[in-house]
Amino acid sequence: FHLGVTPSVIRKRYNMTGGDVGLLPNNSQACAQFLEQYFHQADVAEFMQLFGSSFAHRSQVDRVIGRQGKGKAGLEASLDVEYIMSTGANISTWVFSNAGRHESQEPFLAWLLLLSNMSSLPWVHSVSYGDDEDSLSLAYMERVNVEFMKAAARGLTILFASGDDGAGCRRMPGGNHTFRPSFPASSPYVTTVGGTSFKNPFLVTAEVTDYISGGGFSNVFPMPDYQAAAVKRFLRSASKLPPSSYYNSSGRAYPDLSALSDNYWVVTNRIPLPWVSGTSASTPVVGGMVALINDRRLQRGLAPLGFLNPALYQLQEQGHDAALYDVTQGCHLSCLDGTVQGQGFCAGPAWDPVTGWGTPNFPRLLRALLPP
Amino acid sequence: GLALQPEPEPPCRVPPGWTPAGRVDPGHEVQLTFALRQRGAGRLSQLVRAVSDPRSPRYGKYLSLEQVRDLVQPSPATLTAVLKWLQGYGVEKCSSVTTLDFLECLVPASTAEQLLPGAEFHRYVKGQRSVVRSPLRYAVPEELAEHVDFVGGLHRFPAERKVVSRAWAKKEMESKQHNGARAV
Repeated sequence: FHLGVTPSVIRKRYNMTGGDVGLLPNNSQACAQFLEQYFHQADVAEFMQLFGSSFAHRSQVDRVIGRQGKGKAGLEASLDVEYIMSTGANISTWVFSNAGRHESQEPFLAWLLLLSNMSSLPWVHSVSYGDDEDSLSLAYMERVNVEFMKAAARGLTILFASGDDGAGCRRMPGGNHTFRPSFPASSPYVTTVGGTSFKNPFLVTAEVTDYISGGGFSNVFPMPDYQAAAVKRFLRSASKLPPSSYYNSSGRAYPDLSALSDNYWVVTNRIPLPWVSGTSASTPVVGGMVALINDRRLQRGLAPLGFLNPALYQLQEQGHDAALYDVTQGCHLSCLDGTVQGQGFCAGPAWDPVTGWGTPNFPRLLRALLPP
Repeated sequence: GLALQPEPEPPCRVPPGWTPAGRVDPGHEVQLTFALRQRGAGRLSQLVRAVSDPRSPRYGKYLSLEQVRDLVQPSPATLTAVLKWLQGYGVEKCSSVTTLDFLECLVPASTAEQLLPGAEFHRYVKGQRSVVRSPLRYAVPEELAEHVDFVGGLHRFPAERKVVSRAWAKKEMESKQHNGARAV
């Protein structure tokens, strides 16, 4: 029984034991959000005091890149830090902070320039940020996509929240509706994280979709090879699909996987707050787990995971089905019109555009990504 | 020569909640980020595939930042053309990055508006926050269009992602609906 998601609920649901904590001093993870928010070290310490007793953990962020002022802490910044340090427990954590930026600076762009200017960076970056694809220029998205390729070539794992508007909705000039994909979630060179809820919100049980979980198909980037078979299988076997006019079925499909995104406890400005939800919660949860798997790989002298998607989409064919809990129940939001009636895609077996491959079953995912 | 628009779409839109607070003074410094045209994107894409696919012999053999720079850094022609263009307007306060494919410059607004025909720098405020952006589209001289992917600091406003906070009671209602297998 529980009254909302805390680190121990997360670690229980994803089968993480007390021994699943970081051991290597030179492993690290990072989180970034571009809302110009602050986080407070004191909040992290209080959060771990309240919720961290069942696992070895750090109570302080190791490094802040950018400015951390004295303003009030923001909910997203607190959420990001507290949960990446809960699944990526006892791992050195950096925070990219862009509070107090120059008036004409673009915080997300500033973060990309940092990636291109720092030769020593954490291997895992959890990023809660997204814009509608149709609000950005093609030149900008294509160039940002190359920046993610540069990061992937260096072995960095970049995770983006899939967004909290379900499939999204856009009214076209002629009055018709289409779904509204989000960027950078739709970049083929990042790993995009969706959201789930507990089927019974008071018990650690099976997960169903969180109806806000962002997902769908890009109108800008074509479907990458690594996901073609999985997505085609979904489109062929789904019992119910929205009208094809609502989405571009040849586009990069997302999310790639998911985690719980509903009813989190967060400590911000020294106050424990319940009921915080969003894929900006599920993303750091997955980020911390990827960092922990890197920890085990680095201990064995193996390379960090890097760009995760090719390995993720091969798990099933390699017989590692159990590495992720397949979420097959529930749908997500979309256009409120007579045709789709507020419903976008629905979850299905294996990969789907609401929860991707599903949620991580840590010990099995670790086994799948750590060769014997 | 004619000026070309690196970012002709989408329409310039001021997101809801941001209030125009007038044009900035000509001497007000704006920070512009020039995304210089890279080389080697095709080769980079092949490399990413090779180092990220567990079935590949190169799996996990990642590049250093310096090796990525050697792959993508702009051509001498691009660097020369952009620097000459900026120096022609007296723009000196710039910094680059290790991969040489971004240039960040502090420029007086009046100079920036000459550099990027069509741009106009206005201040917008929202609560405690203020930004300087151009509500009008910018262009670059035709001879520069092949050297610049886009210029940052003109159109995109800061992100507005907000976590969703749900009342517990509403959760109860949703879980009943879930049990009825109906989407909310």
